[in-house]
Amino acid sequence: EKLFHNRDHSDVQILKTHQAPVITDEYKAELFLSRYGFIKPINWEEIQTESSDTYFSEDILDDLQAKIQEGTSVPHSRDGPGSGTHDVHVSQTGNQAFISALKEFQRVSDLPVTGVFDEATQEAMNKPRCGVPDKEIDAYVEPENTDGPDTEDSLSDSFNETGISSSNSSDDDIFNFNDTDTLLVGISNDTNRNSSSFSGLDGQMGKISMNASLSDTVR
Amino acid sequence: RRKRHLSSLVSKRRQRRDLDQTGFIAFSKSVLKWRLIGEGYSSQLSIEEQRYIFRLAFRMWSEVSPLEFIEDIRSPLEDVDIRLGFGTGRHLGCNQRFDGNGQEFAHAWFLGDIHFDDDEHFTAPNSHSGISLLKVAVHEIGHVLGLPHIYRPGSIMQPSYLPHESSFEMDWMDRKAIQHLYGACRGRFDTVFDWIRKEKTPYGDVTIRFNTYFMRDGLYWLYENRNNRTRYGDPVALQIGWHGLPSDGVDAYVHVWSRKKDYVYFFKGTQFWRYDSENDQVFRQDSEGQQYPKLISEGFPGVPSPISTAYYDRRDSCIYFFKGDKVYAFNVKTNSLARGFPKNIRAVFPPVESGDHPDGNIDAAYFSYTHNAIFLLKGTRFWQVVGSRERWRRPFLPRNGLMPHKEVDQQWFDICNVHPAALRL
Repeated sequence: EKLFHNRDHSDVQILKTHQAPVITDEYKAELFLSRYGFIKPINWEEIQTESSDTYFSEDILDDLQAKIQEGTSVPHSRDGPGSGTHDVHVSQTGNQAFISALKEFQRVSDLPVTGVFDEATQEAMNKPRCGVPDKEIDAYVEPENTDGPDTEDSLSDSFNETGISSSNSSDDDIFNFNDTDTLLVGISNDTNRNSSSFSGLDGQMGKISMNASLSDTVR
Repeated sequence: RRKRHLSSLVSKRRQRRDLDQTGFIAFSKSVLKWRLIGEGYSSQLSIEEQRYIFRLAFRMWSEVSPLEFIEDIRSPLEDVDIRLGFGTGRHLGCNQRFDGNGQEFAHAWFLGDIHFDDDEHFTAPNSHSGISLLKVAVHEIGHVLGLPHIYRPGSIMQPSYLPHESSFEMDWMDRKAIQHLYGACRGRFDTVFDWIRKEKTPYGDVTIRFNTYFMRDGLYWLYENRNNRTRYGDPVALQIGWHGLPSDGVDAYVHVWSRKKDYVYFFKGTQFWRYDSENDQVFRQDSEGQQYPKLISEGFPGVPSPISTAYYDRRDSCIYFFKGDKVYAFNVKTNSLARGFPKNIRAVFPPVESGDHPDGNIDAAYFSYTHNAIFLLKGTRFWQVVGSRERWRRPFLPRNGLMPHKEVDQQWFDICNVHPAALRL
């Protein structure tokens, strides 16, 4: 219940709700597109294809494990293994990527696909929405300097339980850790509606009108 | 070796995680526990309101899928499959902080956590302001069950919130999406029937209407043939909608309807009741002085009990009672078994395709006004009885022959159970 101290509740605390930052420019629009998976921050495919036929070099391996152990972000390196530094930050996406992501967002939102951050797009981005990404994203969602001890423990715990080094690791050890941190992902898909229409009616005792039951409209 | 292990894990995990277009099966069991966690209550609605709304949201998924949900406030939290909570900003040990009032209003996690941004103005169902907590909860539960965002107008899984019409429900495609993951709702029925009743129009005319009902154990569903689904909010407990019937269900329904007779009977065990359709309750004593319940052996001499099921055939004014692999034709005019009965079911209802026959122990015999046909249901299958029209078109078909079987859930859709604890919200 709302906090109050006066007997007549006249001092009910009107919760000071802070407003979500409004998306007003392309930079914020890009953050929105990235957050909901329209811009792929990294391409695991490259790493994966690299990894499937070339091994992780020793130091990357240790580095990877060390970083996951700490519950910090996994290096998002575009250059794949063997690159000089391992702490590669997500590079600023190219303008082309932004435009195609914007078009994809406009398409699925039933907006004119202009590729321009126009008013209709801005309005759509500021609508209330679910926080689950729209597109499959692979990147491990970086914890924002989680300070809650329980977060740290639970992450490292879940990692430890599924640690790569543990000898009795099961097949999907490596990414159980990630799963606890990756929002649900989803890819939209529209299959054709194959509704079956209801044929006419003529009972043995002649026309019987169907009951127009009230339940049609209300639960 | 370690490197090889790591890289093989990447590829395996990557494939397994690849969502196919319509989501992924998140749970392998069919009864799931949920809880509104104590540290996650909203400050905007009473706790009871919050729990009621979540109970309703889970029930809505249960009505269209084989899954059942039960609120569990006692087990250790790790035994609870789906945990719901409200928070603002950085909340509940979650990595995805909320952004305040506006934009992101909730999110769901792989392992069954659902968080609601309490900076949003969540409202109870049917209030026309704010964000419907029910609609958001149904959406997020859809994610936890494995559904992705679906950009189809009318889908509950659209990412953006649309101020909902007075009451929203799951449409056909959303139902098929969840059933694509967890299968259609299947199960045997005690009886299926079209309940006929007469209504007076404002002009004094009498119209005849019918509704189709499926009954199983102590539950019933009204089936809306023209919408290819059950009524929103079903199933309902039997004793709520059919006053005076046994609360654990019936074996059969029979409507004897001719120029002179209009009797509705329900059968259970060794007894039967006559139903007063005008007043929507069983007769204790009808206008002819008969008292109910009565013994089947009294009302229908020569018919054994309990019966499997029964139906009335207007063509020969006989009630066909089924028991085991036998069928008993009872002539309501002579008030006695028809000559030569009982017979083997196969003799009276021969298979059109040899080998495709229910044999005995029929669950329900149902004459459908919608399809103008008789169906024999057994388990999750049904056989349609060859009608006069088919025989006129294909004279070689045997009288009362049984067409090859089909699956009940391919003809009557979304007849799903809910957990007994969720039966009455």
